[in-house]
Amino acid sequence: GKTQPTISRFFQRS
Amino acid sequence: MLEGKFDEASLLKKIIDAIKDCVQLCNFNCTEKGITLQAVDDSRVLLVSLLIGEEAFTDYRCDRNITLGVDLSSFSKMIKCGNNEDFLTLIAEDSPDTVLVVFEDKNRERISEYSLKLMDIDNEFLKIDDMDYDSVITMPAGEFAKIVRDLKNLSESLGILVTKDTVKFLSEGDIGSGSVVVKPFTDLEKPENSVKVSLKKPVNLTFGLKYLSDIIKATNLAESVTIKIADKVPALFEYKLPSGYLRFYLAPKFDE
Repeated sequence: GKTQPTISRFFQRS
Repeated sequence: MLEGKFDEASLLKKIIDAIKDCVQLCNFNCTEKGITLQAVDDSRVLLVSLLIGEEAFTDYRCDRNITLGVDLSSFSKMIKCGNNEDFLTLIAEDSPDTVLVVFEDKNRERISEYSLKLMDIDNEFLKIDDMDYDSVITMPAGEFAKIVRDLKNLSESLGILVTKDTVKFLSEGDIGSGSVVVKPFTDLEKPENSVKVSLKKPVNLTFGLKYLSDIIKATNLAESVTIKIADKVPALFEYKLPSGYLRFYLAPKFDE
């Protein structure tokens, strides 16, 4: 099934 | 020192109402250009990004960058003490322990003041780069909210399919399935009722309705919502403010 990825997977900490 | 005066308390009330259920402890970063906020919900899935530009205020000054660490549930209680039409002024010193919220009734000589204790909030800041999106949809915010509310009754997930000139929202659950098709449409008399769809590549994505239900709490802020989507990157849901924006970033669900 489809899972919900967290947002930090896509954006780097600055 | 920060001094920001809103012509109507209702704008800040709507902004706080739109985000307080998904994020609680937030830093408001005040600069000479306005106030920004970035926060992630507890499940670390939904990113909220807010800009209240200086032109959203009738008077605004901020000589030095100031961070206001705010518990939104407490802030919300205070802001509700003012009437929607009151002037609302936020006042803070350069290294503040509190922020002062001042309401002024426009018709009567009544001024009410509330002081909110601030907190040290340690939150990471994510760098959001511009992205290439496959499709951009602009539609009435109320219409999008209704679709989310209606289809949430059927399933935990909402499918968004965009083809050349159609956007199809659908959900499938144990009791059955439902779909809503929206087509591009121009309303010359009321442009805010128009639907615009631009498409580089057909899109077929699935989003968690739990998070979309949080996003549509911003519906009162703007006539329309802009949805930017692409495969396997976070979608952007944007509500424009008189100056600035409230944006939500939510990644589509995908097969691992």
